[in-house]
Amino acid sequence: MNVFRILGDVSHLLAMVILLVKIWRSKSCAGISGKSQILFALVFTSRYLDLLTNFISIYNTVMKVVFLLCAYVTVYLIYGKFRKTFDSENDSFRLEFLLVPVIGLSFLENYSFTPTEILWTFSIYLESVAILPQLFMISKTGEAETITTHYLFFLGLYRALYLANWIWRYHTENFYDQIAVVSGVVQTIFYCDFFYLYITKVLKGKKLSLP
Amino acid sequence: HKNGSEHDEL
Repeated sequence: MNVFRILGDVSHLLAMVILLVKIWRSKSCAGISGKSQILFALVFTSRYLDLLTNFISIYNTVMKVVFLLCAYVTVYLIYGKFRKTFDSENDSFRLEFLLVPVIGLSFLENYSFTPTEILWTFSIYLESVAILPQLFMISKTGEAETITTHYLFFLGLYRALYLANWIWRYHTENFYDQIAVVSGVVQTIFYCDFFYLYITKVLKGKKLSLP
Repeated sequence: HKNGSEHDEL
């Protein structure tokens, strides 16, 4: 465990909490892609099945349970409690375009051809593209609430910190996980455009709106 | 890489 990993996990948790608090306080999930949130719930579910079979550490177990809870509560708030505020019209990304290639790739490129390992690989590949429905929604409506951009910033920061974590682990432990690293780089690239807008607009007090 | 169900990262 190194400082980049811890900060990455904290940033990831913070992103999820920001989103939950935003929805809860405003009693609205306007501008949030329910599809991205379903994908994240699917990511955690398929990745954390080892909660039932393998104990790594108390930290690991607690974080996994918290992440799962956050993901499912978010999906419930969007499609259950506050579904009247959900902008399904603009959440029109076609999930099959992501799911079909991701399922195919996880069967082709994995560390071992076992159910849990294929599901883990599936979750890694899926996480790298899960934010696309949300980014698509923002590009479609041309704007995002400032609180939504904070959520996206911390989610992107988590990815960037994990990259630093992998570089650190490679140098100190000679450890690297090819599947996670490649997917992580791809995922981080998706945030670059957003980071640029966040720094040039949101941090200067302006609302994020696209021309 | 680590194999099997040993992935310790979240």
